[in-house]
Parts: sequence; structure tokens; C-alpha cells
Amino acid sequence: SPLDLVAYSQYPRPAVFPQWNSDKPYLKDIKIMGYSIRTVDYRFTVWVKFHPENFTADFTNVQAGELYFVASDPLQDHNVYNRSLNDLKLSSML
Amino acid sequence: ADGPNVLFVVVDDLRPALGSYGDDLVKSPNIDQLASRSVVFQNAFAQQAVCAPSRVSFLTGRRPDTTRLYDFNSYWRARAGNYSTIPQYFKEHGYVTMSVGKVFHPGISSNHSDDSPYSWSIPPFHPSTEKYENTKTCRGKDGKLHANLICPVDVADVPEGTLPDKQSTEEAVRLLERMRNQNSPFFLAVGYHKPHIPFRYPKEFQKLYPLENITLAPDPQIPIELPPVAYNPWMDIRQREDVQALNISVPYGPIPVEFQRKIRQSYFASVSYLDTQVGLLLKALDDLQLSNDTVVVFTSDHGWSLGEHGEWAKYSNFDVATRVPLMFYVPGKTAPFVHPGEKRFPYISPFDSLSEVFSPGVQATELVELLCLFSTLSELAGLKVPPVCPSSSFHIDLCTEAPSIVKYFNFSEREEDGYSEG
Repeated sequence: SPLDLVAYSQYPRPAVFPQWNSDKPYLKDIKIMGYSIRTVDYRFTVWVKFHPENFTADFTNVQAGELYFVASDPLQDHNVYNRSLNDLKLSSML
Repeated sequence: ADGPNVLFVVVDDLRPALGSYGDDLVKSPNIDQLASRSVVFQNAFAQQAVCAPSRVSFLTGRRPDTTRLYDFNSYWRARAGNYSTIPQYFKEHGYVTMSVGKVFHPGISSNHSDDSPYSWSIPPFHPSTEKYENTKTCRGKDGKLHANLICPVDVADVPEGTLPDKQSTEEAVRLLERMRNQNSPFFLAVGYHKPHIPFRYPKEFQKLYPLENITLAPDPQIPIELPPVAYNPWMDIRQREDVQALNISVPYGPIPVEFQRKIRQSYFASVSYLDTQVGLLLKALDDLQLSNDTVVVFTSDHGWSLGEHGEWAKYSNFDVATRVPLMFYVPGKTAPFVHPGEKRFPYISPFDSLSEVFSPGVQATELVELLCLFSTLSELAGLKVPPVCPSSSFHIDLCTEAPSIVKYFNFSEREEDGYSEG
């Protein structure tokens, strides 16, 4: 299954900009969740609006994104998300 | 139950800074020896790079969105669902299950009981010296004691004259001795504390890593195109006395280069100290003639950024924060059975410069998640593999969100071991 070849991770944030509780926000303070999918080729992350009261993420409300390609950028230093927004493949992921 | 025993070793904040993962600097001969007799997953990832959510996730086989634990402040059975855990499943199938050290994150997230009695047959063990980890036990240049980040200690000089991971090893060995002649198989989980901060380790390990040999992260700058929300300001290390003294600006201020070297030196020294504890534990398994009957799994709750992207913590989605070591030793499968008189895991001192260089073991490059541990260990133990969860599984007590990865072990492609056949 193609899903066998993907690893997911996620990380919560209280705000768009770093602040004192960005590392370990309490549930009630979580406003954004960063969801990542990884394949052997890339890591793609969207930071989306999160509602802690009902544990839901709004994938139509994307605050920021990251996209790194393993072959050209193994250390994940060059986020090409914004440059790739018009790319057909990225659009289909979103 | 008549399956093999399981020794589950989970480390705190260990990225794959190990010889068996290609790190030339780090001295980890005992873990490398285990790797050489194991299947080693090169691309294994945690589901969230912080302790409690990650541990609850892999111990229940559910993602954080299903455990509804993203912080440290709730118990999944109360908030999300009455999900079974790996040890609970083994316990219900006739295993004696035991917890030593930090397996579950302590506190509310495991009901202040490490999920006892659901998960464990006997009360979990915690080292008595855990309580000193964040206290002032680091001797400064002024001769006084401080709560530093970098904290090499003279073990004879610290409270109770020992350290938490040493106590955990001793207790785990005691339990192995007790289980040796029992009729029931055991599931022993051992959770080591290091290399989690503070870097409080026996000072002799610092000598393994002369400062002049310590390199910096290859990409110590915060990437220009990194969205601010993706950056973590590593607040916990800023609270340590030695870091506070550096007056680093929040949130982006860089750590002075020489101190970066010291952090990396002490992280690596902590890994080598951890390696000795793992070595002593595996030696005991050998000495008690249990290495032919015990599956060993070794992993970590998540990684840690050692300066990459200007970060010094977990708390992110970067690979350095989420990638973990993951290896499985399956006697008779990943390595031949041990013949009488042979040793599978002799202890190796990291101070022995002539120590053997191990082959890296069987490498598996498939992308896998820590979530797979539940189904994988069940399969390896010969238990029925829990079903894969439907898309919503809050009402289902027993299922997992990731399939077993035993299919990647490629057992069928290996040579049959004559001794095991016999």
C-alpha cells in the first residue's frame, strides 16, 4: 500500500510567531497544528488552524507550509513551499 | 503464552547519533553490537517530538489525534478512549509485564501510575535519584552547586552516590534474574533518562570527546525561508543556570560557538554513558542465558536538534527532532542462536580504543513509524496482531493505526540457521 511508505508527524503551536510557550503549549492554548507527511523523497508540512475545544484541524485554513526535497536538500534548510504553490503536485496534496 | 520474552529499551531524546547509524564520532559500541545482531531501521520516525504524546502514541499504537494528547496534561483513557497498550496486551496474553525507569512519561498523562495496573503486572520502578535531576548538583568553577545544562559529575559526589540510569539498569538486571526460572514469559520495558537534558553524566565520559574534535551543526543558521511557526525557541535549556549566564536573546538569539561545542560534547558523552548502561543490561541477558529466548527492541521517543536550524531541542517537525533509532533483535532470525558457552552481547567499554568495529547489521531503509511497535512486537511474539483501526477508533479498545513491519525484516531471504533448525 502506498500508505506504508509514508510517515506522519505533527506538532502543536500556540501562535504563528515564537513565544514563551511555543515549545510546550497546553491544549487550551493550541491554535495551530503542523501536520507532516514524509516519504523517501520529501517532507511536506502544513501548519493549519486547530480548535482545541473539539480537537479538529481546519485544513482550509493554512497558516504556513514547508516542503523539502531529500535529494537536493537532505538537511531541510531550503523550504520551497511558497515557490511550489503553483505546482500541480503540491496543489493536489493540499 | 509460550512466545519469546521481550526486552523493550526506550531512550529519552536520542537521535540516531550512534555508530550503527553512521556517526563516526559517537562511541556507542554496545548499541552497535546490538545493531549488528538486529534489523536496523534507518528511516524510523516518531509521531510527535515531545515525550508524553510520543510515548502514549507508540505504547497505544494510536496517533496523537486519537489519543488527544498533545501536551502533558491528560490521561488518554479519560479523555479519548480506553485504548489498550502494548504491555497491557502482553499481560492479557500471559506475560509478566514490568516497567523500569521512564517508559510512560510520569504524571497525569499516565494517570500518575505509569498506567498501572492496566499495563503492568508489578508496580513500576522509578529510580530514587530521579528527583535530583533538575536540582543543583553540578559543581561549578566557583566550587558551588548549580542547576546547569552541562553537568558532568563525580558519581561519588552526587546525592545517594549514583545516577537514575545506573539504578534502572541494576533494577532491570534484578528483575531478569527473578524471571529467569519463571514459567511465564516476560515483557520488560526499560526506560533510560539520558541523553535528555540536563546532561548529567559521569564526568569521565567527557574525555571521550575532546572539545577540539567536536564539530558544529552543518547548518546552524535559522533558514531564511522557515516560517516562524515552524521554529521552536528551545525555552527549556534557557532556564539552566549556565545558559542563563550567556544572556542569549529570545527567541532567535544564537548560542555562542564555544558553548555550542560544549552542548554537543555533553550530548555525545551522555549517549556513551547510556551505551554502557545498555551494554550492562544486555550482558545480564547473556549471563542469564536469556538471549536465545528474548526479542530485544531498542528505540527512542524522538530525536533532538543539536544546533541544526538554530535549534537546541525537540519540539518541531524537522527530521532531526522526529527521526529515531529503531532496531529489533530476534534470536535465531536476525542472528543465530547462541551456542552453549558463547556470548551474544559481551560488555564493551567505550574507553577501550581497540574495541571491535561492528558490521552495521541488516539495514532496512523503508520509512516506518514508531506507531508500528504494537503490531510488530505482537507479531514477533506470536500473538494475534491487533486489527488496523478504522478512520475513527475512539470507541475501539484494541486496534492499531500502523501495520506490523515484520514484512521488512526479510526473514525468508536469510540463510537458515542450522543450530536453530536443530
